[in-house]
Amino acid sequence: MNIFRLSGDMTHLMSVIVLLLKIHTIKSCAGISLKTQELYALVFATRYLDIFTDFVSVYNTIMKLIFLATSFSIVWYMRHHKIVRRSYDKEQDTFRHLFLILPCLILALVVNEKFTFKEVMWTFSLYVEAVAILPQLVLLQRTKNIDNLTGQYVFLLGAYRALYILNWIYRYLTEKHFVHWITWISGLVQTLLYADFFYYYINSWKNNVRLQLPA
Amino acid sequence: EEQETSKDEL
Repeated sequence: MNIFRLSGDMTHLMSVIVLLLKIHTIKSCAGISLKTQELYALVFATRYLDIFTDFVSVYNTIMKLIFLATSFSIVWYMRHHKIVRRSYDKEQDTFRHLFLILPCLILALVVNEKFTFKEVMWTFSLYVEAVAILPQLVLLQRTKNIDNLTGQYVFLLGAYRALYILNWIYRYLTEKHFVHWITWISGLVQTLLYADFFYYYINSWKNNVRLQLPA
Repeated sequence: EEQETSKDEL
């Protein structure tokens, strides 16, 4: 494992911790898109089908379990926790999952490395992850006052994707046969979706003003 | 030799 991959995993983990911190300490999920969180739960559920059949490393298994457990518990908190669910911006979070899920499923059935159930599900999870942030970005744009934790959460997610790209470049240069077009292209698309957010996030941080995205 | 996808990543 290289430093980019490890940093990427750690920023991913930190993004989840920041979100759980917001939910547990402030008892609020204001500004967080339930649609995006449900898409992430779907991403991990379909990607980690091999969790008990193909052993990679202890690190790998533990991280998979963490991402599965946290993504489903976040969805549970936002939907069912009697205090947290009240802060959910239901009227603003209007993105339709199906518009993202259906094209991803069709694409995974057509463009994949091997036509097996596990492989198609794995590819589907990559496509869904690429676009899962969209409902969150739409919600951010509609939110007048984006709180610090929400801003940091999205920033950490974007940083995690950017670091994964560096990891792929590094692995391509150092490992033989490391060519994974589907992973790379969907990962690149995913990272590009954050470009606009990054621009405004860094500007607000530099000028020390509250983050606000233009409508 | 068969090329496996990068399942060692998260």
